[in-house]
Amino acid sequence: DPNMKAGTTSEGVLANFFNSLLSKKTGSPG
Amino acid sequence: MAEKENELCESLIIWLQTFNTAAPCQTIQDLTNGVAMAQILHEIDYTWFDVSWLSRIKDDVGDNKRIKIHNLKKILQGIVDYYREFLDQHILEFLLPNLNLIADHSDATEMGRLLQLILGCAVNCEKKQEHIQVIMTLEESVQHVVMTAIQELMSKDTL
Repeated sequence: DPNMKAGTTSEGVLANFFNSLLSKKTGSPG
Repeated sequence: MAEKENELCESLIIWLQTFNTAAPCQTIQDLTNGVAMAQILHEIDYTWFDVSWLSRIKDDVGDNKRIKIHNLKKILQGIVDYYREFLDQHILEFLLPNLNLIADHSDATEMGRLLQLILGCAVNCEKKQEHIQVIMTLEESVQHVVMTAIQELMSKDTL
């Protein structure tokens, strides 16, 4: 299933990472 | 290792070019006087890196090493204060770049570390959404380096 693999492709990893960063509260990284 | 550090510096310079700076920022040499970096920090958070702070950065630098160091020190101190006061983080000493190597030799490793700290300001500031969305439009290879740089900051940033 291509959708299952989306998070493991290079593009998916990047999107996951930056989207999770977007959802973090400002001023409290890490 | 040196290749990896050069990759970090080169990729972060590509990211810096997404800011509209009056000062050039195409190469490491363009950045060593600190002027473009200061303008970028002002764009990232103009309330912290305000007009008064920006006015202390001398823009008529030429090849004057003393003025370069003066500017780089102001920038690094501003970043350290920003991390401490606004982000509630203390930058570990080993993460701090050697400013002399930047001013004297345009050292890519040390410049990469300084740019990495600026990246940390951008992705944690009030306007972080804007900055992260711009990063997501960059070439995939650049995004990978940026992601690794952010992860490294997150793993090392606090005591």
